[in-house]
Amino acid sequence: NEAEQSTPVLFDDLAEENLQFVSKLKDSSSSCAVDVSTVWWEAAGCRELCVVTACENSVSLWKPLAPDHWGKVYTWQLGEIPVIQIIPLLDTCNLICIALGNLEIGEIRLLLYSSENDSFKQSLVKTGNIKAVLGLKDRRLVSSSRSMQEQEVEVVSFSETGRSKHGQTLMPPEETILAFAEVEGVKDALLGTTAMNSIVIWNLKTGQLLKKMHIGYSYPASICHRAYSDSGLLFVVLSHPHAKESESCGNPAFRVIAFNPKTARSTGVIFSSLPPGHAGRYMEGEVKDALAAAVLSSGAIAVWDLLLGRCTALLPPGPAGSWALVRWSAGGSGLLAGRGDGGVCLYRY
Amino acid sequence: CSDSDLGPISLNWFEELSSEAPP
Repeated sequence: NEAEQSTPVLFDDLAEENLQFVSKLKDSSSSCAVDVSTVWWEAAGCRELCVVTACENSVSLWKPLAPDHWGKVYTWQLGEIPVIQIIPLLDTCNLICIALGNLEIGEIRLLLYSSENDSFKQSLVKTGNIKAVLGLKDRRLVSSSRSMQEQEVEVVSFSETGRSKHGQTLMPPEETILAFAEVEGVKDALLGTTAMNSIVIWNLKTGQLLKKMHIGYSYPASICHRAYSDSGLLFVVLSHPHAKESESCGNPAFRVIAFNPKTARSTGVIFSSLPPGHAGRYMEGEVKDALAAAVLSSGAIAVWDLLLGRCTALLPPGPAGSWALVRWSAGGSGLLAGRGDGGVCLYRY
Repeated sequence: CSDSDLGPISLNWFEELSSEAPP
């Protein structure tokens, strides 16, 4: 299998920042990987960071058996509606949220283990025309859905045993929400990006819509990945799946913008562009702390340090095919890379 | 970025916007 692994390419002299192959999940039954994620799972008093893989009609939980070996713990079989994505619930244990649907999300389900009757279960959380969803701290989930002309933005919270509690409604903006991000440093603030390229801010406690700020026309359909408040400014990490290449910024994958929420004025802080001379566009990606990773249309995975605005590692497509997915691990700085054929590799950054 | 680019900055922007926004 060693020949199958891609060899990471380093782009600078930061010797300690490396992308090292750790292990591979082998799933002979899986035909395609829809999504991959990590989850803390506790069984028999042992709490471990496990890997979750999603195919169109099933979701599997994998636990570490040995340094290079993973064993499948359980597979939830889903119905006829295909799985679209795994929705990580931060700081939770034994709870996995998934989104199902055709093109758009039509259903959100919770997968869990019930110690009461020693069985793995699944339960329905929400149905509708769901446009965006994000797992929040404290076992909560925010989603936006459209019914006729109305947009509904709702926060649902779960108990430790996975029971969903009464949801809270947030005041919806006129524009369709495409993505959410919690605001680090401000406990009750939630941010969203809209189809009209605006940023909206809510107060999660009161449900108030506090502000709408326009991002600008240069980078349409921006998606928010992370937001934090510092020194009175709101810093937002955005990706730009539809950005055009420019001479000054190259082909930008991620951008950090500083907003003054009081005046709605903003300024670009740093660009993270595709490596020089590397063809391809940003396809999909994820941000964790100051690290961003994305799958490029060339089939490679690129990693950026957002503080430097520089690509620090590149994982070219291997002999087994192009990369289709990239996710950061919940613990440490692990990177999960998924191929279209269902193969998932773990790397250490 | 300077204050003049972004306008007056408030460390309590969240509380201030919450008190100004409709309930």
